[in-house]
Amino acid sequence: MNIFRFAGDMTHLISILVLLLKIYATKSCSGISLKTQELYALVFLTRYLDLFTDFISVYNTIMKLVFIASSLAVVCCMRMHRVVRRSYDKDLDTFRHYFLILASFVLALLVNEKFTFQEIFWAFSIYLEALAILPQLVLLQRSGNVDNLTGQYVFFLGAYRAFYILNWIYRYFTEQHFSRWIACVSGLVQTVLYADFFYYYFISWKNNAKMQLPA
Amino acid sequence: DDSKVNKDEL
Repeated sequence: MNIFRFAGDMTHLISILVLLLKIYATKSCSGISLKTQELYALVFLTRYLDLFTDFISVYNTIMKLVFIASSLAVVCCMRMHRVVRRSYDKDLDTFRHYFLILASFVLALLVNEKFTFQEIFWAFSIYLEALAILPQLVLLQRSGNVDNLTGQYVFFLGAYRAFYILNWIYRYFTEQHFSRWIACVSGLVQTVLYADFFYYYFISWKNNAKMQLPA
Repeated sequence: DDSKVNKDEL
């Protein structure tokens, strides 16, 4: 464990807590893509298949349970809660996310560390995580403005990826056998996807204006 | 084995 990875896990956890805070505090999920949340829940469920078979550390197990529980909580809240679900931008959140699932699965069948059930689903979850933010970014683009908590949510998600890239660089130089090239390449793609959002987030923060994404 | 070693991240 290094400070970059720990910081990455904490900002990842904060991003989910910010999301839960926004939904419970405002009793609204406007500006949040349900599809992105469903994709994230799928990412955690398919990545942590080894939750009960491989014990790595108490921290690792607890964080896996927290990520699975919180991502499912967001999806259930957005789908079930009678007040929250009314504020869901159903007609804006129209990204065909099934294509993302299919593309990630096909890629996982072709590119994986070992052609076993667990490894294929692990690679699938890595590829899907890189693409999962797309429906959310498209929704923000369409809704034009980004309210503070949603902007912070995407910001913390981006920070989590950036810390993980620092973690991989650190591990590359400190561990001789370290070779997580699938996660590294996919993580880089994911961070690039955030880059344009960060650009507009920074511009709006600098101008102290409400964040406007170009239509 | 190698792939297991690399699964210590979340």
